[in-house]
Amino acid sequence: SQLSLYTSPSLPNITLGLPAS
Amino acid sequence: DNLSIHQLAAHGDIAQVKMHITCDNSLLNSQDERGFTPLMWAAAFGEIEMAQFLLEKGADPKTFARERECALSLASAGGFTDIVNIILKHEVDVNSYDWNGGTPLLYAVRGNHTKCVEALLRHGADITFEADSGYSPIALAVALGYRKMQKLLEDHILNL
Repeated sequence: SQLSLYTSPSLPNITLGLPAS
Repeated sequence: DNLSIHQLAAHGDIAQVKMHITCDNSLLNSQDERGFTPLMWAAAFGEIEMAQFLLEKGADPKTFARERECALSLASAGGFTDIVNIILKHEVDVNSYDWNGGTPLLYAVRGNHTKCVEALLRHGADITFEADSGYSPIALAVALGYRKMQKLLEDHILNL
């Protein structure tokens, strides 16, 4: 069976969308 | 079937990975164009048996990718508690900080992964470590409205 290619791992931006602390 | 060892690790294909590293053991810790190793791919995609297998074969959990990402942060961000625990059995820096501005604990809090947070705290994760935006793990839990996580972190501080 043809395996689909995964996209490269990445880490989320921790405070994306949060007000400046 | 000409997938890279990184893709095979992400797909949990232990037989294929075993064949590759038997032919060329240097592939075990080979880094892709962003510096990610097969262990990091397995950790990021929650492949528990693969992570265990790679570590048994000598994969280095202390390796950093280009922006100082590590397998522990990737597993913590994904909420893969089993992999977090497997990695923590090895000598890794539980408080490693990357250029994305986070530590494994901050990623686990961001993802609201309480079990990962518990495992990291049990292994000495520094609860005062702030993201480069100034958010501590507790401030992050409060800002995100993660009540259960907030209580878990507050209880941990009370017990310190």
